[in-house]
Amino acid sequence: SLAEKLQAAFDKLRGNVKLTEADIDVALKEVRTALLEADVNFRVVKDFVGRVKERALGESVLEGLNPGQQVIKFVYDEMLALLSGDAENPGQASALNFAPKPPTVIMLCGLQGAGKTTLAGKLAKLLTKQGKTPVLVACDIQRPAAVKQLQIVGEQVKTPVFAVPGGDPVRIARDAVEWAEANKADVVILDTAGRLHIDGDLMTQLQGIKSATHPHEILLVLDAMTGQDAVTVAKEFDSAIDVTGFVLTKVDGDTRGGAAISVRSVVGKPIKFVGVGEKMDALEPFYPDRMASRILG
Amino acid sequence: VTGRGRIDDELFEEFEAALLAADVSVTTTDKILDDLREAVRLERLPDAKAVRERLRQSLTEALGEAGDTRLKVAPSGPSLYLMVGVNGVGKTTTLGKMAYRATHTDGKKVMLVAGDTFRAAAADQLAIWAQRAGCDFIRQQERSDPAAVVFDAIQAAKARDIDLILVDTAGRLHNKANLMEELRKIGRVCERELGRKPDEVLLALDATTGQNAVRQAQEFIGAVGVTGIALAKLDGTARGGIVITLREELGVPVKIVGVGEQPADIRPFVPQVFIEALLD
Ligand SMILES: Nc1nc2c(ncn2[C@@H]2O[C@H](COP(=O)(O)OP(=O)(O)OP(=O)(O)O)[C@@H](O)[C@H]2O)c(=O)[nH]1
Ligand SMILES: Nc1nc2c(ncn2[C@@H]2O[C@H](COP(=O)(O)OP(=O)(O)OP(=O)(O)O)[C@@H](O)[C@H]2O)c(=O)[nH]1
Ligand SMILES: [Mg+2]
Ligand SMILES: [Mg+2]
Repeated sequence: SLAEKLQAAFDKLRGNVKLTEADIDVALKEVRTALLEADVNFRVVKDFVGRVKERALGESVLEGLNPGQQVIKFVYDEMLALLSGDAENPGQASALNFAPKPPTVIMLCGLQGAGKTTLAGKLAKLLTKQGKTPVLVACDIQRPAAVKQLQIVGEQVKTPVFAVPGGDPVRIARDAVEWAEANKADVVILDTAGRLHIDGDLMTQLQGIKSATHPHEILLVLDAMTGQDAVTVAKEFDSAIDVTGFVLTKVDGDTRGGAAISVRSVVGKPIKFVGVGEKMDALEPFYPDRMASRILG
Repeated sequence: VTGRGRIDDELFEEFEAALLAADVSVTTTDKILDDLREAVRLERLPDAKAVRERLRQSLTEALGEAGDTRLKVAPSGPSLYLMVGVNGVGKTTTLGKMAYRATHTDGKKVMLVAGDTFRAAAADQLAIWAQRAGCDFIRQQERSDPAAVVFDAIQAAKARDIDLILVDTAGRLHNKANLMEELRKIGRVCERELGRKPDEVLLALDATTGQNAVRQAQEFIGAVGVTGIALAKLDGTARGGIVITLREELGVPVKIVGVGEQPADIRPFVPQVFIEALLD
């Protein structure tokens, strides 16, 4: 682990009172490698390591800590601050924004295969448990059997599914909101087709769904094993539709999840939930401290 | 000043940035650049242009011999390709494209097997691909044992004179012991019924995946053996550089590339083309 590597690097420096710049550089080389291996974007790593260096320079080694432990503490603190967005109450960050007057519209978007349809079902289940009456909307009419997949998911979580065979995603979304208003469904969950951030037509379609429904939450769904590309994807989606937050999926895998740091620091929106399995109850709020420990290995 | 650029630290920093941005691992990147520095010295490379060319060459070589990318065909009876991988990476879609090409372009008698008996509408999704390909299709009830589906499919394929059996499996995270055991069982059934290992065990990998691809490959190789990688979603901005590490450290070659969601969006893997895109 990074902690062990830093211990080893600093073993010969025991007894020092102050960290010299040379000591810090040795440690930061290990930190850089660990973060890159954890899939943190390499430009984000550069900035991050620069900030940790600033903090470490000139600081006295704390009572009871050796230099290696000291650097780990700076790295962990810096990462925690980044992931929680310095929120007064980190738990606050993962709360969903509800509309002052129902229905609340939640739009899910992201690359192909990220876990949107599965997440839609999980959110419906969570919201039902919280006493809400959600409706799932099948805005993906292009992937083979996508509508059927959402319908089966809807059955599993006992939530109605609004689907229009052969419809147009923007119209389906608009009609679904009208349906929700008429039928007292207070949350509309829009499941959209996976798309590339560089697909002009599909990004325009996403903007169309947004203008037609004015979502209170626009969640970019991102696979936790995404590598360096996470920054590009997050930036492009954010600039196209101004996301309100992220959901990291497949966190039950063993990927370190450095993409979390990358998107949080570059786009500055909160990570609200993590998907931790394929079942409909496998959804947890995002805990910055757990993620920081995981990324640091 | 030759206009072809100086060989200096800045040049190597540019190379390092390009490789890391492409998801090549830190270890592989360091090794490639160390070898490159050595080559500059030993081969007396004159300028940046020559170094760039040398880098292109060594990366292409790292991806293996030309023959490695061919898909194996059984000497007699049906060939069987098993598609495996973690969730959502493109297994079903890649298999559908392969069925389409094998049927329409190669004139083969193909059977698609719905070995994912777990995920919602998995078999329905593959059924649509079988319709597009115009090929044979085997499915059973949801929640049936995937090994049993594969067993029945192989018997049917032999009876119907099928040339190529394409077996889809459920997405599974490699750190889930029970799911990997299920996969081992599927592998054993294939081997027993064919009298040999599957002709290809393709690990589907999402081009956006970072270093975790190494963990995935290690576990799938251990469970069922992997003969090649199907690298999907290369039409995005991710470069899939981790496959260089997979080839170098685990010896697994990329055989197919997915470049979109339509039947025609599949290509054989060509190292030169791949490295060209990576270094851009
Ligand atoms: N292990 C695990 N699997 C997940 C998780 N979330 C989704 N999946 C699986 O990932 C795969 C893809 O999920 P989908 O919900 O179909 O993804 P999608 O984003 O809707 O895909 P497209 O609509 O094609 O873009 C499925 O096999 C899901 O069961 C998770 O948190 N953990
Ligand atoms: N752009 C692009 N999308 C792809 C490609 N291959 C697959 N997809 C899309 O990725 C999503 C997931 O593909 P699937 O084939 O369902 O993936 P899978 O591995 O079978 O998923 P699970 O069975 O749920 O584990 C779908 O929306 C596909 O259309 C590709 O090469 N390019
Ligand atoms: Mg979907
Ligand atoms: Mg599938």
